[in-house]
Amino acid sequence: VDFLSGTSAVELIEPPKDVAQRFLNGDGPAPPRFARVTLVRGSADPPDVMEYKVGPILGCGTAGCDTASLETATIEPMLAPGAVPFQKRPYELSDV
Amino acid sequence: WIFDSLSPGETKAVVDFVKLKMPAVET
Repeated sequence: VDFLSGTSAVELIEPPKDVAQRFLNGDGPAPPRFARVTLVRGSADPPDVMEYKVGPILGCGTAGCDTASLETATIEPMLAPGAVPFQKRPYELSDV
Repeated sequence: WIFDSLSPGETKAVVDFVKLKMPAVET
């Protein structure tokens, strides 16, 4: 099966430094937030691990977020298929 | 905030979105 594995399965992709600097200097908009999603693809042939860029994540700000929206989001592969073999999948408590 | 990790709300929204687009994915 395909599954999200481990505590790092969904993490923030930090924004590019130049975009962050412009925002922090008051010269640009807040950079859009994206997630890196690590999916173990047991159904692939051969099985592998794929990372996806998911976002932008909208509707959240400095005050926290309970109403995140992915209305305009896309899912883009960040690796070539098979680049990370199944044996290198993230540690999962249920593996033991 | 721009470097903060994803909030629980954001994480849930991402997981829900992935499962919507890829129904076979298990969490």
